[in-house]
Amino acid sequence: LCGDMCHVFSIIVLLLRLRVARNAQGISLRTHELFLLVFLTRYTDLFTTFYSLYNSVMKVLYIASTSSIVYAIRLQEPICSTYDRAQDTFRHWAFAVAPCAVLALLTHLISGGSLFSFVDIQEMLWTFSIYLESIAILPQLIVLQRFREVENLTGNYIFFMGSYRALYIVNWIFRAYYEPGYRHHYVVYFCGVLQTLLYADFFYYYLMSKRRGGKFSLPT
Amino acid sequence: GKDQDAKDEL
Repeated sequence: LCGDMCHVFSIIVLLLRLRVARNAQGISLRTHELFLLVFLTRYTDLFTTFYSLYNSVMKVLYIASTSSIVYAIRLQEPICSTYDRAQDTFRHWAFAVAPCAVLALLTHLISGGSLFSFVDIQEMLWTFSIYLESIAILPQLIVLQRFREVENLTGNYIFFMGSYRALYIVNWIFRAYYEPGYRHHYVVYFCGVLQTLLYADFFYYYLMSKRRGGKFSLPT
Repeated sequence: GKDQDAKDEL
């Protein structure tokens, strides 16, 4: 629950950041397009499996809020005209989506899956989303490096986004010990750790700047 | 308990 709330909080902070400041400076559209793709490919089970009301509501909430973030940065005046396309340069289709798709296909085939049923395709899309989420923040980290001086709200949003997956690691350890019949999913574990590590450097400078109480900027 | 994995997570 803490992990999910960090995730929700990071989305709220980002929406506030866009709506209140009415600009998208220092924000990577590409990262949010990747997250939208992550949610759309992971939550196809909205139509096939019901876990709980909480689970379904959150899934719909993530898809809706991320869509609205992408919409605002792409199309909504005056926000979209402040989006700095020239700084958001990570080639996310070639270096994130394509490799994750190949990796998901390989994982699926190696673990004995086929490609001939809806459930198989769904399973592969789910694996793809796990891989893609782990690196979806990369375009945003690149933009951050370019701007160096990080606005408070932008910094907070990335901090909560990183904390969310870190707390999931705690959750997996807890479930592995205390939940009878919990199956290990090593792809999920590996990607969760990778995802958290990608934030490690950012966490360090973020916490240092909070302790000093000053402005937050990244080193060159 | 029933067999479960991370698919019931977000």
